[in-house]
Amino acid sequence: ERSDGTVRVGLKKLKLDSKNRLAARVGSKQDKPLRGYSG
Amino acid sequence: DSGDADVVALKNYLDAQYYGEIAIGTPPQKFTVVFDTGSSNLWVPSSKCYFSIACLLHPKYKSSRSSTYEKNGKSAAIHYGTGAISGFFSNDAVTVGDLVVKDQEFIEATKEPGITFVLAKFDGILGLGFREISVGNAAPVWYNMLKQGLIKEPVFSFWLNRNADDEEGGELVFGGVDPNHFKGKHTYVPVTQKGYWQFDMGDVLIGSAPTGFCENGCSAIADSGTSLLAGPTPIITMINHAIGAAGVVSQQCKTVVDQYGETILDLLLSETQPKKICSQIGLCTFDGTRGVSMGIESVVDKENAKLSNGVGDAACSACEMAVVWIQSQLRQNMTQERILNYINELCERLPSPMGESAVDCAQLSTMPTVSLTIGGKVFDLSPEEYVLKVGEGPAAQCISGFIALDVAPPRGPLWILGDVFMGKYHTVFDFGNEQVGFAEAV
Repeated sequence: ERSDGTVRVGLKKLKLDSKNRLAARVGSKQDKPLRGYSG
Repeated sequence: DSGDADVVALKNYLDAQYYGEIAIGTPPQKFTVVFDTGSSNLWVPSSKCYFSIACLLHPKYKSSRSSTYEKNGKSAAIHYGTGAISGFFSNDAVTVGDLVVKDQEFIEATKEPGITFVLAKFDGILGLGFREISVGNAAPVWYNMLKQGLIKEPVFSFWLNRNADDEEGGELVFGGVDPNHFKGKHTYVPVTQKGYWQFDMGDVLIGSAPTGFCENGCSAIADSGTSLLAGPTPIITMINHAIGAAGVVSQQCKTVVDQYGETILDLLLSETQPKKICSQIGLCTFDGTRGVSMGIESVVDKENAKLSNGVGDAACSACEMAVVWIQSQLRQNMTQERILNYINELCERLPSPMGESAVDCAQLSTMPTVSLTIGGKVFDLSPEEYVLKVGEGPAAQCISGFIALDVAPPRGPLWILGDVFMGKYHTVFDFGNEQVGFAEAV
């Protein structure tokens, strides 16, 4: 917590590589829904 | 209460690139979560999750080991395209940064079917959207931060580091902004539909040429839990064409262009109301605001009946896209022949719904800037900013940061501004004034 009253959370970044891209493709049908919208 | 009729597949969580650490309970049990402004629940795997592989591979919350745990027990399910995460609500202290949010309602996931979360780098999701879209009406973490007086200003902000070589992935600041991570002033726009961080967006420009599609207004959602930038198919197709992204050939589209292209052009030149054109030539009916599928097969459809089911819809959609494309070209004073050639080429660049498109890494320098208009200001994205590089060296692949997502009016047309946009533009989520602000990130 800083003196200005803010609280900071560090974020990590996933480095895209062929392995996790493959994982993404495998899971591509398991998508998060956008609630409240009809397509 | 999220019936399938109201659900559109939005994202693949394995593409989520930014995540951070939180802790639940006393003493703290650590979890890695995606901080997601596109959802509003907090969930982590539960120690009572026995039969899902994802649970075996991630840390699990054990309520018996927490002195601040309070039983809730209400069941919960978050539905996905082809599955659901389910479990039950519990209450406990949640530590985010140095803040301890007491009595936070969250979901202990006891079932995580499918492979989506098995290979994920993160364990759960921390939603930063509004309560209106929260499953079980649970208060999102930031509501309780405010209620418990943990933050001075009712604001949180994201800085996503785009420098792949830096160890620091980014920063989420609760209670204010970090002036080191943006330059200039933020452009603020009001939240128009509470639930998501949704606001009105103006026209989209490709290489500084207006497309016209959103000049009468589109909606956009700032979504830190999505990697890419999703938008309506007609515009994503134009972008795909401009950046050489490989698309799926659409025969229906080509047939419509071939048979009706000139007629559409003539009708636009004779100042027929664009929204009525497709119904006028018999491919759609007019519902008072826009063309809708007739639900019967046209001559064009019959010729292509073998190509897909529901070709009546396809011909209507293709016609409506052709109208948008031709309008855009007429604005740029293109000749009739050039316009018809161009829209025929666009048919070959039609994106797969929610599918990624590959682009040539060696051609980045030839690709145009793509710009979005928000709050009357133009926000540019250069090719280096909207193309994602996967892998290193000669094996590197490039993926377009744009994907297609179609939401019909009155909710749409809708854009989802994910990490591709939020990486370039530092984003402030101001829940005190219900507005979103963007400034160039540094």
